[in-house]
Amino acid sequence: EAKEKAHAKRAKKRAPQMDWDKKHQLFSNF
Amino acid sequence: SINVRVTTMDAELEFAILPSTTGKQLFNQIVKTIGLRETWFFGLQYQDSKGFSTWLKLNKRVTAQDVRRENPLLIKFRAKFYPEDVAEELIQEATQRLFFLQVKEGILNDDIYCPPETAVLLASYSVQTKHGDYKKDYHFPGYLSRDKLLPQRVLEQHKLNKEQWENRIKVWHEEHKGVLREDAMVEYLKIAQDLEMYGVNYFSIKNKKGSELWLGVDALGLNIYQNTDRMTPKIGFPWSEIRNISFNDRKFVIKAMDKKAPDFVFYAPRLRINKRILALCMGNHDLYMRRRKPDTIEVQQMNAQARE
Repeated sequence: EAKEKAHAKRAKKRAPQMDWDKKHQLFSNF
Repeated sequence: SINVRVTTMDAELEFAILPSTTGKQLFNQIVKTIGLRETWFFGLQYQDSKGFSTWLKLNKRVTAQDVRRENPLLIKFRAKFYPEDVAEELIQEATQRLFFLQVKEGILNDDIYCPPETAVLLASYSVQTKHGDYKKDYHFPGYLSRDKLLPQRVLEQHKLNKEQWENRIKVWHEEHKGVLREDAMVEYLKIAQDLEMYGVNYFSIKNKKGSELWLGVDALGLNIYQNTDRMTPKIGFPWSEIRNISFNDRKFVIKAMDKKAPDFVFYAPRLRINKRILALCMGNHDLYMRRRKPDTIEVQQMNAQARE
Protein backbone atom coordinates (compact mmCIF):
# COMPACT_ATOMS: atom_id res chain seq x y z
CA GLU A 1 0.00 0.00 0.00
CA ALA A 2 2.88 2.34 0.87
CA LYS A 3 4.54 1.49 -2.45
CA GLU A 4 1.33 2.22 -4.36
CA LYS A 5 0.98 5.52 -2.53
CA ALA A 6 4.55 6.45 -3.37
CA HIS A 7 4.03 5.44 -6.98
CA ALA A 8 0.87 7.54 -7.21
CA LYS A 9 2.73 10.50 -5.73
CA ARG A 10 5.52 10.15 -8.25
CA ALA A 11 3.03 9.81 -11.09
CA LYS A 12 1.89 13.35 -10.24
CA LYS A 13 5.33 14.58 -11.26
CA ARG A 14 4.89 13.31 -14.81
CA ALA A 15 3.14 15.15 -17.59
CA PRO A 16 -0.40 14.06 -18.51
CA GLN A 17 -0.54 11.12 -20.90
CA MET A 18 -1.31 12.03 -24.49
CA ASP A 19 -0.60 10.71 -27.98
CA TRP A 20 2.34 12.01 -29.97
CA ASP A 21 0.15 14.08 -32.31
CA LYS A 22 -1.13 15.94 -29.27
CA LYS A 23 2.42 16.34 -27.95
CA HIS A 24 3.42 17.90 -31.27
CA GLN A 25 0.46 20.23 -31.27
CA LEU A 26 1.07 21.37 -27.71
CA PHE A 27 4.78 21.89 -28.28
CA SER A 28 4.28 23.88 -31.47
CA ASN A 29 1.76 26.14 -29.78
CA PHE A 30 4.11 27.29 -27.01
CA SER B 1 52.74 11.73 -13.02
CA ILE B 2 49.89 14.21 -12.62
CA ASN B 3 48.33 15.07 -9.26
CA VAL B 4 44.57 14.86 -9.00
CA ARG B 5 42.43 15.97 -6.06
CA VAL B 6 39.06 14.27 -5.98
CA THR B 7 36.35 15.56 -3.66
CA THR B 8 33.36 13.42 -2.81
CA MET B 9 30.51 14.87 -0.75
CA ASP B 10 32.34 13.94 2.46
CA ALA B 11 35.97 13.24 1.61
CA GLU B 12 38.97 14.61 -0.20
CA LEU B 13 41.30 12.18 -1.94
CA GLU B 14 44.57 12.71 -3.75
CA PHE B 15 45.86 10.52 -6.53
CA ALA B 16 48.81 10.54 -8.86
CA ILE B 17 47.85 9.47 -12.37
CA LEU B 18 49.81 8.97 -15.54
CA PRO B 19 49.21 10.77 -18.83
CA SER B 20 47.86 7.45 -20.10
CA THR B 21 45.34 7.02 -17.24
CA THR B 22 41.77 6.84 -18.49
CA GLY B 23 38.73 8.29 -16.74
CA LYS B 24 37.60 4.73 -16.01
CA GLN B 25 40.90 3.83 -14.34
CA LEU B 26 40.70 6.92 -12.13
CA PHE B 27 37.04 6.20 -11.37
CA ASN B 28 37.84 2.60 -10.38
CA GLN B 29 40.61 3.77 -8.07
CA ILE B 30 38.23 6.22 -6.38
CA VAL B 31 35.41 3.72 -5.80
CA LYS B 32 37.88 1.16 -4.50
CA THR B 33 39.28 3.73 -2.05
CA ILE B 34 35.88 4.76 -0.70
CA GLY B 35 34.49 1.22 -0.78
CA LEU B 36 31.60 2.03 -3.10
CA ARG B 37 30.01 -0.80 -5.09
CA GLU B 38 26.90 0.82 -6.52
CA THR B 39 29.05 2.73 -8.95
CA TRP B 40 26.59 3.05 -11.82
CA PHE B 41 24.96 6.19 -10.38
CA PHE B 42 28.18 8.20 -10.22
CA GLY B 43 30.51 10.19 -12.43
CA LEU B 44 33.46 12.57 -12.32
CA GLN B 45 32.91 16.28 -12.86
CA TYR B 46 35.49 18.86 -13.76
CA GLN B 47 35.67 22.49 -14.82
CA ASP B 48 36.82 22.82 -18.42
CA SER B 49 39.18 25.52 -19.66
CA LYS B 50 36.18 27.82 -20.27
CA GLY B 51 34.89 27.31 -16.71
CA PHE B 52 31.99 25.02 -17.62
CA SER B 53 31.16 22.04 -15.43
CA THR B 54 31.60 18.85 -17.51
CA TRP B 55 31.40 15.11 -16.93
CA LEU B 56 34.65 13.25 -17.54
CA LYS B 57 34.50 10.68 -20.34
CA LEU B 58 35.49 7.40 -18.75
CA ASN B 59 36.66 5.82 -22.00
CA LYS B 60 39.18 8.58 -22.71
CA ARG B 61 42.45 9.56 -21.08
CA VAL B 62 42.01 12.19 -18.35
CA THR B 63 44.76 14.32 -19.85
CA ALA B 64 43.13 14.22 -23.29
CA GLN B 65 40.07 16.00 -21.89
CA ASP B 66 39.78 19.74 -21.48
CA VAL B 67 40.31 19.75 -17.71
CA ARG B 68 41.38 23.20 -16.47
CA ARG B 69 45.15 22.99 -16.07
CA GLU B 70 45.79 23.26 -12.35
CA ASN B 71 48.02 21.39 -9.96
CA PRO B 72 46.45 19.31 -8.66
CA LEU B 73 43.66 18.77 -11.21
CA LEU B 74 40.36 19.27 -9.39
CA ILE B 75 37.65 16.70 -9.90
CA LYS B 76 34.36 16.10 -8.11
CA PHE B 77 32.90 12.65 -7.56
CA ARG B 78 29.14 13.14 -7.81
CA ALA B 79 25.90 11.29 -8.46
CA LYS B 80 25.09 11.69 -12.14
CA PHE B 81 22.05 9.42 -12.33
CA TYR B 82 19.27 9.08 -9.79
CA PRO B 83 17.36 5.94 -8.83
CA GLU B 84 13.65 5.69 -9.55
CA ASP B 85 13.09 4.72 -5.92
CA VAL B 86 15.81 5.33 -3.31
CA ALA B 87 14.45 2.76 -0.85
CA GLU B 88 14.53 -0.04 -3.42
CA GLU B 89 17.72 0.78 -5.25
CA LEU B 90 20.27 2.26 -2.88
CA ILE B 91 21.60 -0.73 -0.98
CA GLN B 92 24.91 0.27 0.57
CA GLU B 93 25.07 2.81 3.37
CA ALA B 94 27.92 4.54 1.51
CA THR B 95 25.68 5.12 -1.50
CA GLN B 96 22.80 6.34 0.65
CA ARG B 97 25.11 8.78 2.44
CA LEU B 98 26.55 10.25 -0.77
CA PHE B 99 23.07 10.73 -2.22
CA PHE B 100 21.79 12.20 1.05
CA LEU B 101 24.59 14.76 1.17
CA GLN B 102 24.27 15.73 -2.50
CA VAL B 103 20.48 16.02 -2.45
CA LYS B 104 20.61 17.98 0.82
CA GLU B 105 23.07 20.40 -0.77
CA GLY B 106 20.77 20.79 -3.76
CA ILE B 107 17.80 21.56 -1.53
CA LEU B 108 19.69 24.00 0.71
CA ASN B 109 21.08 25.79 -2.38
CA ASP B 110 17.56 25.98 -3.83
CA ASP B 111 18.61 24.01 -6.93
CA ILE B 112 15.77 21.71 -5.91
CA TYR B 113 12.74 23.73 -4.85
CA CYS B 114 11.36 22.63 -1.48
CA PRO B 115 8.26 24.10 0.20
CA PRO B 116 8.79 25.44 3.75
CA GLU B 117 6.94 22.73 5.70
CA THR B 118 8.79 19.98 3.86
CA ALA B 119 12.06 21.84 4.37
CA VAL B 120 11.48 21.80 8.14
CA LEU B 121 10.71 18.06 8.11
CA LEU B 122 13.80 17.35 6.01
CA ALA B 123 15.86 19.50 8.36
CA SER B 124 14.67 17.36 11.29
CA TYR B 125 15.88 14.18 9.58
CA SER B 126 19.16 15.87 8.80
CA VAL B 127 19.43 16.76 12.50
CA GLN B 128 18.67 13.15 13.46
CA THR B 129 21.55 11.95 11.26
CA LYS B 130 23.96 14.42 12.83
CA HIS B 131 22.83 14.58 16.46
CA GLY B 132 21.07 11.26 16.98
CA ASP B 133 18.03 11.08 19.29
CA TYR B 134 16.85 14.32 20.84
CA LYS B 135 17.81 14.52 24.53
CA LYS B 136 16.32 17.33 26.57
CA ASP B 137 19.22 17.22 29.04
CA TYR B 138 21.81 17.44 26.31
CA HIS B 139 20.36 19.35 23.36
CA PHE B 140 19.95 22.75 24.94
CA PRO B 141 18.40 25.73 23.13
CA GLY B 142 20.81 26.83 20.45
CA TYR B 143 21.91 23.26 19.69
CA LEU B 144 21.12 23.84 16.01
CA SER B 145 22.52 27.36 15.76
CA ARG B 146 25.65 26.28 13.89
CA ASP B 147 23.89 24.03 11.36
CA LYS B 148 22.70 25.18 7.96
CA LEU B 149 19.32 23.47 7.84
CA LEU B 150 16.96 25.49 5.66
CA PRO B 151 17.17 27.12 2.23
CA GLN B 152 17.72 30.89 2.38
CA ARG B 153 14.45 31.43 0.48
CA VAL B 154 12.49 29.70 3.27
CA LEU B 155 14.21 31.80 5.93
CA GLU B 156 13.37 34.98 4.02
CA GLN B 157 9.78 34.03 3.20
CA HIS B 158 8.78 33.60 6.84
CA LYS B 159 9.41 36.10 9.58
CA LEU B 160 10.69 33.71 12.22
CA ASN B 161 13.87 34.18 14.19
CA LYS B 162 16.54 31.52 14.63
CA GLU B 163 15.07 30.34 17.92
CA GLN B 164 11.62 29.89 16.40
CA TRP B 165 12.99 27.91 13.46
CA GLU B 166 14.95 25.74 15.86
CA ASN B 167 11.80 25.03 17.87
CA ARG B 168 9.92 23.99 14.73
CA ILE B 169 12.68 21.62 13.71
CA LYS B 170 13.06 20.36 17.30
CA VAL B 171 9.41 19.28 17.41
CA TRP B 172 10.02 16.94 14.47
CA HIS B 173 13.45 15.91 15.78
CA GLU B 174 11.81 14.67 18.98
CA GLU B 175 9.45 12.54 16.88
CA HIS B 176 12.36 10.65 15.33
CA LYS B 177 13.48 8.99 18.55
CA GLY B 178 14.98 5.60 17.82
CA VAL B 179 15.58 6.27 14.13
CA LEU B 180 19.11 5.23 13.26
CA ARG B 181 21.35 7.70 11.48
CA GLU B 182 21.39 5.61 8.28
CA ASP B 183 17.61 5.23 8.33
CA ALA B 184 17.18 8.98 8.83
CA MET B 185 19.19 9.56 5.63
CA VAL B 186 16.91 7.19 3.72
CA GLU B 187 13.79 8.82 5.20
CA TYR B 188 15.18 12.17 4.04
CA LEU B 189 15.69 10.83 0.52
CA LYS B 190 12.25 9.20 0.42
CA ILE B 191 10.69 12.61 0.98
CA ALA B 192 13.11 14.51 -1.26
CA GLN B 193 12.60 12.19 -4.23
CA ASP B 194 8.98 13.35 -4.46
CA LEU B 195 10.01 16.99 -4.92
CA GLU B 196 9.20 18.09 -8.45
CA MET B 197 12.74 19.16 -9.33
CA TYR B 198 14.53 16.23 -7.71
CA GLY B 199 16.72 14.25 -10.09
CA VAL B 200 15.85 16.42 -13.11
CA ASN B 201 18.57 17.80 -15.38
CA TYR B 202 17.27 20.97 -16.99
CA PHE B 203 18.34 22.33 -20.36
CA SER B 204 17.22 25.43 -22.21
CA ILE B 205 15.61 24.55 -25.55
CA LYS B 206 13.40 26.14 -28.22
CA ASN B 207 10.63 24.98 -30.46
CA LYS B 208 10.43 25.82 -34.18
CA LYS B 209 8.82 29.16 -33.41
CA GLY B 210 11.80 30.10 -31.24
CA SER B 211 9.84 29.98 -27.97
CA GLU B 212 12.08 29.33 -24.97
CA LEU B 213 11.27 26.20 -23.02
CA TRP B 214 12.99 23.76 -20.68
CA LEU B 215 13.88 20.16 -21.37
CA GLY B 216 14.07 17.93 -18.29
CA VAL B 217 16.00 14.64 -18.43
CA ASP B 218 15.48 12.24 -15.54
CA ALA B 219 15.32 8.58 -14.61
CA LEU B 220 11.89 8.05 -16.18
CA GLY B 221 12.23 9.96 -19.44
CA LEU B 222 12.09 13.43 -20.94
CA ASN B 223 9.79 16.29 -20.00
CA ILE B 224 9.07 19.66 -21.54
CA TYR B 225 8.42 22.62 -19.23
CA GLN B 226 7.33 26.14 -19.97
CA ASN B 227 9.93 28.82 -19.43
CA THR B 228 8.43 30.19 -16.21
CA ASP B 229 7.60 26.89 -14.54
CA ARG B 230 10.17 24.13 -14.08
CA MET B 231 7.95 22.34 -11.60
CA THR B 232 5.07 21.18 -13.79
CA PRO B 233 5.98 19.14 -16.86
CA LYS B 234 3.61 19.91 -19.74
CA ILE B 235 4.66 17.19 -22.18
CA GLY B 236 6.30 13.90 -21.23
CA PHE B 237 8.19 11.19 -23.10
CA PRO B 238 8.65 8.08 -20.97
CA TRP B 239 11.68 6.02 -22.03
CA SER B 240 9.30 3.21 -23.00
CA GLU B 241 7.80 5.43 -25.73
CA ILE B 242 11.15 6.46 -27.23
CA ARG B 243 12.88 4.41 -29.91
CA ASN B 244 15.79 6.73 -30.68
CA ILE B 245 17.22 10.16 -29.83
CA SER B 246 19.79 11.93 -31.98
CA PHE B 247 21.02 15.40 -32.75
CA ASN B 248 22.62 17.14 -35.67
CA ASP B 249 24.15 20.49 -34.79
CA ARG B 250 21.38 22.24 -32.82
CA LYS B 251 18.48 20.06 -33.90
CA PHE B 252 17.35 17.19 -31.68
CA VAL B 253 15.08 14.47 -33.04
CA ILE B 254 13.15 12.02 -30.85
CA LYS B 255 11.74 9.01 -32.69
CA ALA B 256 8.77 7.21 -31.17
CA MET B 257 8.47 3.47 -30.64
CA ASP B 258 5.26 3.79 -32.63
CA LYS B 259 6.68 4.16 -36.12
CA LYS B 260 3.48 5.86 -37.30
CA ALA B 261 4.02 8.69 -34.82
CA PRO B 262 5.77 11.78 -36.20
CA ASP B 263 9.33 12.58 -35.04
CA PHE B 264 9.52 15.15 -32.26
CA VAL B 265 11.95 17.99 -32.90
CA PHE B 266 13.41 20.64 -30.60
CA TYR B 267 16.42 22.94 -30.75
CA ALA B 268 19.22 23.30 -28.22
CA PRO B 269 21.71 26.08 -28.83
CA ARG B 270 25.15 24.63 -28.04
CA LEU B 271 26.96 21.55 -29.32
CA ARG B 272 28.71 21.04 -25.98
CA ILE B 273 25.36 20.98 -24.17
CA ASN B 274 23.77 18.77 -26.81
CA LYS B 275 26.40 16.10 -26.24
CA ARG B 276 25.63 16.27 -22.52
CA ILE B 277 21.88 15.96 -23.15
CA LEU B 278 22.42 12.89 -25.29
CA ALA B 279 24.80 11.28 -22.79
CA LEU B 280 22.29 11.83 -19.97
CA CYS B 281 19.49 10.37 -22.10
CA MET B 282 21.55 7.31 -22.94
CA GLY B 283 22.72 6.79 -19.37
CA ASN B 284 19.24 7.20 -17.86
CA HIS B 285 17.68 4.99 -20.50
CA ASP B 286 20.31 2.31 -19.92
CA LEU B 287 19.59 2.24 -16.17
CA TYR B 288 15.82 2.24 -16.84
CA MET B 289 16.20 -0.88 -18.96
CA ARG B 290 18.58 -2.60 -16.52
CA ARG B 291 16.13 -2.08 -13.66
CA ARG B 292 13.53 -4.04 -15.57
CA LYS B 293 15.79 -7.05 -16.00
CA PRO B 294 16.71 -9.57 -13.27
CA ASP B 295 19.32 -8.29 -10.81
CA THR B 296 22.92 -9.19 -11.55
CA ILE B 297 24.68 -11.60 -9.21
CA GLU B 298 26.58 -8.65 -7.75
CA VAL B 299 23.37 -6.76 -6.90
CA GLN B 300 21.81 -9.94 -5.46
CA GLN B 301 24.90 -10.36 -3.26
CA MET B 302 24.74 -6.74 -2.12
CA ASN B 303 21.06 -7.09 -1.24
CA ALA B 304 21.77 -10.28 0.73
CA GLN B 305 24.62 -8.58 2.62
CA ALA B 306 22.46 -5.54 3.36
CA ARG B 307 19.69 -7.79 4.73
CA GLU B 308 22.20 -9.54 6.97
